[in-house]
Amino acid sequence: MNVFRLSGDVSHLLAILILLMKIWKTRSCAGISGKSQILFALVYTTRYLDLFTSFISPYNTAMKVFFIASSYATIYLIYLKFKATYDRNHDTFRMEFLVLPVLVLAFVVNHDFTPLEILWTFSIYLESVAILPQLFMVSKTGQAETITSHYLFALGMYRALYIVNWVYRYYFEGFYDLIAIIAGVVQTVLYCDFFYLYVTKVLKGKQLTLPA
Amino acid sequence: LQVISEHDEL
Repeated sequence: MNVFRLSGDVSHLLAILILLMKIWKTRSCAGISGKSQILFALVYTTRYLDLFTSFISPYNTAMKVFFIASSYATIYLIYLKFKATYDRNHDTFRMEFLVLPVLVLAFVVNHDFTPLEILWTFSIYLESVAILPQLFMVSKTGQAETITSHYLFALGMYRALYIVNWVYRYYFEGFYDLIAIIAGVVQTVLYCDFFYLYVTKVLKGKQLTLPA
Repeated sequence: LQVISEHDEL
């Protein structure tokens, strides 16, 4: 464990807490893409199956349990509890256009052709594009609530910090995992135009609006 | 690709 990975995990935790707080406090999931949340639940479910087979540390286990539980809790809030506020008309990204190519790629490019490893690879690839429905929804509505932009910023920073962690581990531990690194870079690149808007607008107290 | 024994990252 290093400070970059730890701060990445904290940023990830923060993003999830911000999202839950936003939905719970405003009793509304307006502007939130349910499809991205479904993809995240799929990401954690397929990645953390090793919860039962390998123990890394109490921290690792606790975080895995929290990520799985919170992703399903978010889906419950969006599709059941506050479904009246779910903006179905703007959450129209076709998930199958993400899941199917990622599934094929996981079978073709992986470290080991075993069920657990292919599911882990699928999860890594899926996570890199899971935010697309959400970013698509923000571009479609042309704006996002400030709290939602903080959620996206924390979520984007989590994998950006993981990239620093991978550089650190390469130089100090001689460890690297190309699948995680390439997917992590793709994932972070997808946030770049959002990061630009967040820094130039939200941090100056303006509303996050996209040129429609 | 090299086999990664155990994924210790989240």
